[in-house]
Amino acid sequence: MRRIAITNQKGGSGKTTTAVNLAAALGEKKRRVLIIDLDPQCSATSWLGLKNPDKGVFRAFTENGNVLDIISQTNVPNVEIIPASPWLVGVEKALAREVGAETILRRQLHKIPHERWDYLLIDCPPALGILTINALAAASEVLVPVEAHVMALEGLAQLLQTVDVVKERLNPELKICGILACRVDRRTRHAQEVVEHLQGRFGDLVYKTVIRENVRLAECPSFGKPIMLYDPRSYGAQDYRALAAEVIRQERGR
Amino acid sequence: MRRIAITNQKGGSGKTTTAVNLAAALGEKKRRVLIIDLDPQCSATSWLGLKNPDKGVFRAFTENGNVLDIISQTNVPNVEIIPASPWLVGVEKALAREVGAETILRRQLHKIPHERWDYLLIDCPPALGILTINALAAASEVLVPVEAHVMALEGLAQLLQTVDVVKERLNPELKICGILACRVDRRTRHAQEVVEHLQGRFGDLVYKTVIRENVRLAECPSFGKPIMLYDPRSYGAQDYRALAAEVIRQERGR
Ligand SMILES: Nc1ncnc2c1ncn2[C@@H]1O[C@H](COP(=O)(O)OP(=O)(O)OP(=O)(O)O)[C@@H](O)[C@H]1O
Ligand SMILES: Nc1ncnc2c1ncn2[C@@H]1O[C@H](COP(=O)(O)OP(=O)(O)OP(=O)(O)O)[C@@H](O)[C@H]1O
Ligand SMILES: [Mg+2]
Ligand SMILES: [Mg+2]
Repeated sequence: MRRIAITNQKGGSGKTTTAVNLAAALGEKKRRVLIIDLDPQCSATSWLGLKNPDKGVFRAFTENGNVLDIISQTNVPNVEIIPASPWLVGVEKALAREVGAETILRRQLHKIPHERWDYLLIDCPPALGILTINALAAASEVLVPVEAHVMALEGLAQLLQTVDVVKERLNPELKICGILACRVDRRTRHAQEVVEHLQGRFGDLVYKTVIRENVRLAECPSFGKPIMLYDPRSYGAQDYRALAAEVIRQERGR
Repeated sequence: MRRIAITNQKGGSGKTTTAVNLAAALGEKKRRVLIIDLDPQCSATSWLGLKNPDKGVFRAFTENGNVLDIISQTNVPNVEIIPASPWLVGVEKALAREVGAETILRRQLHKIPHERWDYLLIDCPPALGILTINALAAASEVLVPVEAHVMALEGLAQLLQTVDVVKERLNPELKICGILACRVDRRTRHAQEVVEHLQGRFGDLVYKTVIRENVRLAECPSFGKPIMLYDPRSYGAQDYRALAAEVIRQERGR
């Protein structure tokens, strides 16, 4: 099972849109996917139709609940989810003096059968707090969505530094599987310049697939569907299918 | 001095873009403005040209440093800033067991001369953690930027509930001065529907001014200038000037 943390502390980079749509596109290609939603906003959880998750994954952090008990079906073929809940807002404070707080999620994941899924995608909140650290400690790879705006470039150094520190101190196998340019508006030179900047600075770490700005991607959450079920012929569906193909091709090199 | 917290836990709603450009537009209209950047990403701080803020406002939270000592000039007329720093990432954990942690900023603001500025704008991180609570406890008003996407509507109830709780328990004068529709793409029906939904649900709380999607707003941070200095005739400059006029008109009703 590939364990991929989808993270960027910059808000609105496309983390949830990527987690849900990449999961669905992998599902289409017969990969079995488990999403973990670590965001107190519950964006992925409510997008996939789980309106009242009770405490969701919060239980795994504070009551030593078993994650296996909170895995839920979704309406997307081959995709299951461990839902978030608003309770997560209190996790940082609740775990402040807890020994081993940074590796709770990793220890919880030891309890689940790894052969049941091909991919684990962890949707992170827009912060470098305890929830994101847990995701980085539990994952084997990091996928970084970046909005094609110059302001999105500011925090990348801080994020990559955090990944290095987690790799050094908590999780030696952690590596970046890719940087994904999101919300790329073909109509503006600005977006193109930001994509070129990313390619110049990070080379092969940047996925060849670029996710174009496409209003259908912004619409589909209100219909509770990923883009390939909402509008299968849209740019958004094409782009996330291309990303899934590129992610699958990485399987060979691992 | 009006003390306005600019907050929304949804990432990428336009908080920083609004804090910096509204401050500059108010400055144009001869209002003196102090920005406080509470975001560990330091977006507003680096946009306004402060590259190395040392510990910035972090000192005020942990070392009982005096905020007056960290106020900095900016290159924008009538606008000063109390900068953020990456150290803020650790504030939540550092204050977890601290008595009165939620009102540190408010107590710090008692030390500054309120007649020196007309407006205090607090740029918040995308979370409902200790930094945002401090902002809500220290402010007299809340301005909520909302991206014109359906996914941005999800978290509003959670935010408004948090405002109510802070008003009830920590800060009885707190009120919402307005909900601001941001990144409204005139080309899509989706954005229009979201704006209409906001107006239907929140009525007069929604500013008449709408901030249109305008790539010039995404470009100006890389030039270290607010929109009215970067491209004074752009839609972005027009919209933020209109917002400033509307905010100033609210002065009478207070
Ligand atoms: N390629 C795209 N085209 C158009 N809209 C997009 C695209 N990708 C994401 N969006 C929209 O942009 C907004 C931000 O995306 P999303 O919520 O997925 O980012 P995020 O990083 O998960 O945000 P947060 O930091 O709040 O968790 C959402 O309203 C989403 O619908
Ligand atoms: N009206 C607009 N038109 C075009 N781009 C915009 C507009 N408003 C904001 N942006 C861009 O959208 C992105 C998100 O805006 P911004 O960073 O101000 O939001 P934020 O709420 O402060 O994000 P965070 O949650 O990370 O603090 C930025 O890249 C910004 O340049
Ligand atoms: Mg998200
Ligand atoms: Mg911001």
